Amino acid sequence: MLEAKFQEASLFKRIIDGFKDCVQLVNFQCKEDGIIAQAVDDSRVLLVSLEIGVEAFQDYRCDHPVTLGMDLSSLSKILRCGNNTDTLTLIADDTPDAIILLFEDTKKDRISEYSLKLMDIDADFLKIEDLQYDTTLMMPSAEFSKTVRDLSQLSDSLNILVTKETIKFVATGDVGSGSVILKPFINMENPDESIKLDMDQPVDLTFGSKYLQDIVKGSALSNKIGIRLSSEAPALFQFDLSSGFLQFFLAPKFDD
Amino acid sequence: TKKQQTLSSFFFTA
Repeated sequence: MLEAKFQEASLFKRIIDGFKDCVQLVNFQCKEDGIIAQAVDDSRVLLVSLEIGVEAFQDYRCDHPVTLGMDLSSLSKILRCGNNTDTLTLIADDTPDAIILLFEDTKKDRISEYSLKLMDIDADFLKIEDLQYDTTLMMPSAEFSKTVRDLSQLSDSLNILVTKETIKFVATGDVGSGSVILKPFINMENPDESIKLDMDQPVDLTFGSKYLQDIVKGSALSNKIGIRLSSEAPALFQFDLSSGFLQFFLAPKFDD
Repeated sequence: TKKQQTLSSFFFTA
């Protein structure tokens, strides 16, 4: 039996909204220690990895591991039926055909219950080993999001260059070009506004704008985004939850 | 021009 209660439905909504536009069919693996999910987009360029730890829930109980295969567009329709401040409980038995989503407005005694049919999704689960990165960057997610959205208008590729003291985003397209340069700094009053750079080696990498535009949809989950770059591995973009994370692994573009 | 890599080049044995 799975009973996973979010104090606010908005958390699960933001999690699902953070990656529903790049993958559609996802297996959620529920275990004693929380829920994990992993999915690769159809072009096999972007991998999404989600971990929701027990601490992110108001109440969590999972007596028996269970995999819930869901179509995110259907799930998203149901999630829109609940109010953000409702509690949301996910309920499934040990061999479920469907998952129950129970929204409760504790102030009004309003309870709404939806059932979503589950799917058998044939997908491998990858063990992602710890990768070696040349550069680790932590910055406000809103700032990264704006940079990606602004520059993506000019080109379908976005170049990220990191040197010792500078992070540079560049887009060069048919109509013109643009660049945004950021420097690391510490904001003592509001640490989330800081930009932290930990560079072992400079990087010069190119990514598809459309994938970065998918990734920044996770910004509603956290004020900060962690970015890890390597010339020899997919880049890692991470939004932390109070317990757990939403990660995107993105393959770069290389010279033909 | 740069070519989009897939994750298979890095992660997958397939």
